[in-house]
Amino acid sequence: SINRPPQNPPPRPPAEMRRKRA
Amino acid sequence: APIILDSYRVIADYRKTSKYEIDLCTGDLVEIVEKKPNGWWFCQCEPKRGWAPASYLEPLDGPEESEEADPDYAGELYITTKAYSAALDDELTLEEGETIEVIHKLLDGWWVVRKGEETGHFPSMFLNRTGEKK
Repeated sequence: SINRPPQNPPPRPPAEMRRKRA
Repeated sequence: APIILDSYRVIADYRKTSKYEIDLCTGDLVEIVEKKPNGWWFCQCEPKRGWAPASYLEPLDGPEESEEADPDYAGELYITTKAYSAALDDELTLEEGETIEVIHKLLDGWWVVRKGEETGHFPSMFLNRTGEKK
């Protein structure tokens, strides 16, 4: 079904977002 | 009554890696139909619908921190259901079946976990709650 979520972990946030959060 | 869906803005281009996902372009606006705690959100961006990573989206109104639970430094016990090898230096490498403490459940699905002296991000998709408090 289309509603089946992916079975792999989603990607980490883009690098600039990770820096903003850190 | 009509259902009002949350709107989010795409913060970086994303190329889908499976057929149930959607491609995202920086600046696109998407509506969120469902938010999974593993960090995959079901979005619609007419005429496309599919899963997208929450980490590539920011809310149109207000900071997303308001939706996110506060860190729980006491830790909540979970067991890893799958091994994962760190790809970035702020992640943890863990084998399947390890008991760890979850200290911050981030909306992007990469929770902050503690194992002994080490702390780092780990995919929540590979964690199962033990139901015990530390």
